Amino acid sequence: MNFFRLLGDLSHLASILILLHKIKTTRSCRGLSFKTQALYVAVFITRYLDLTYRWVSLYNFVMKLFFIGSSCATLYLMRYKYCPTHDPSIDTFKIEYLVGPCAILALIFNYKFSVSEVLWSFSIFLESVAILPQLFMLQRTGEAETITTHYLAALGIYRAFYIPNWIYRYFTEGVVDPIAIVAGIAQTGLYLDFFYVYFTKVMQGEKFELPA
Amino acid sequence: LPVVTEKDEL
Repeated sequence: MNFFRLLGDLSHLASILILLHKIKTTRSCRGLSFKTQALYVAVFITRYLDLTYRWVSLYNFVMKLFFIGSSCATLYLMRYKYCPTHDPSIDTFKIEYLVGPCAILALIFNYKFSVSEVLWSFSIFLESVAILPQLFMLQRTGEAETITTHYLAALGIYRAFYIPNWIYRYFTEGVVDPIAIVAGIAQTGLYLDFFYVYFTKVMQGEKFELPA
Repeated sequence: LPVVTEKDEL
């Protein structure tokens, strides 16, 4: 564990708390992509299967349970409790275009051709693109509630912090994780447009609005 | 380069 990794994890944790806070206080999941949230459930479940057969640390264990639990809870809130506030007609990104290629990539790029390793690779690739339905939705509506943009910013910053963490680990431990690094850089890259608007508008107190 | 074998990241 190092400073960058910890900041990344805390940012990830914060993003989920902001998301749940947004749903609870506005009593609505307006502006959120159900598809993106469903992809995160798939990401966490396929990645954290090792919970059942491998002990890393209490920190690791608690965080994994939290990510699985909170993503399932979010899905439940969106699907049932605040269902009427979700508008499927603007959440139209085809997730087959994400899941299929990620599955193929995982079959090609993995550290061992075993079920758990292929699923782990799949989760890494899928996480890198899971935000696309949400960003696509944002692009369509052209605006977002401020709280939703805070959620997206925290979620984007999380993987960005993992990049210096990987560099640090390379120099201190001499290890690399090429699959996570390539996917993590791609994942962070997808947020660049969003970050630009977030830091130049929302952080200056303006509303998040995309140019027409 | 040695690849991380025991995955400890989230």
